[in-house]
Amino acid sequence: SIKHNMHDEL
Amino acid sequence: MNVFRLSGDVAHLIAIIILLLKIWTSRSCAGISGKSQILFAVTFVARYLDLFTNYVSIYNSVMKIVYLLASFGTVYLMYMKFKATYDHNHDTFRLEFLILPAIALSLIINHDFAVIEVFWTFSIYLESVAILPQLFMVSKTGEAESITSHYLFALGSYRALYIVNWIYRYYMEGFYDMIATLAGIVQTVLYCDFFYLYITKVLKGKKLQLPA
Repeated sequence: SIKHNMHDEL
Repeated sequence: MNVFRLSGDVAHLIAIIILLLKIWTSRSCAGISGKSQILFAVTFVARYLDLFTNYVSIYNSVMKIVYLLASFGTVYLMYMKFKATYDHNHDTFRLEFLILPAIALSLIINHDFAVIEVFWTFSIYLESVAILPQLFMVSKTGEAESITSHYLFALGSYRALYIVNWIYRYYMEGFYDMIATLAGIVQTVLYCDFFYLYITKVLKGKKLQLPA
């Protein structure tokens, strides 16, 4: 699974 | 959320608003690449597919909607309302040269081979090069109006501020995203030449004119 994603950014 | 990330978002928002206001008040989109604007609209759609599936915050959702509406508004103004002023003779960059590699790369290098994830990755890769048709147009005509320069400066600052945000997050939160970071660096580097001209010319009151 994804640990290092920045999907909280725009 | 930290101050760099917020500043980046605000710079991005300012860029989008400058462009909309420029087109609306001058009733003209001369000097603006419609192709870059289409790429930005595609970028936002591909990235914000998670708008209804991945809730982050009110701020996040509102900004996503604003970016989507503004990018579609810009494309509408350029290709419909003020179509007659669109400088398509100078906007000749081939979009497939950017879109196809971005699709291929997002299928190969991603965090997870899932639909939403691949779309997100595609949006990151596409955004990093989406400004090229605009920069190509400026280099073709050899100049840009100051308002277009301010737009490009705000837009370039946005990703540069995000890089500072990523460094901050790495040290403060132990959080990093290699795909976003590398693509963000590429994106920012593409603006370097423009930043140089902006600081040495536009800020001194001169028009942005490329050396002959």
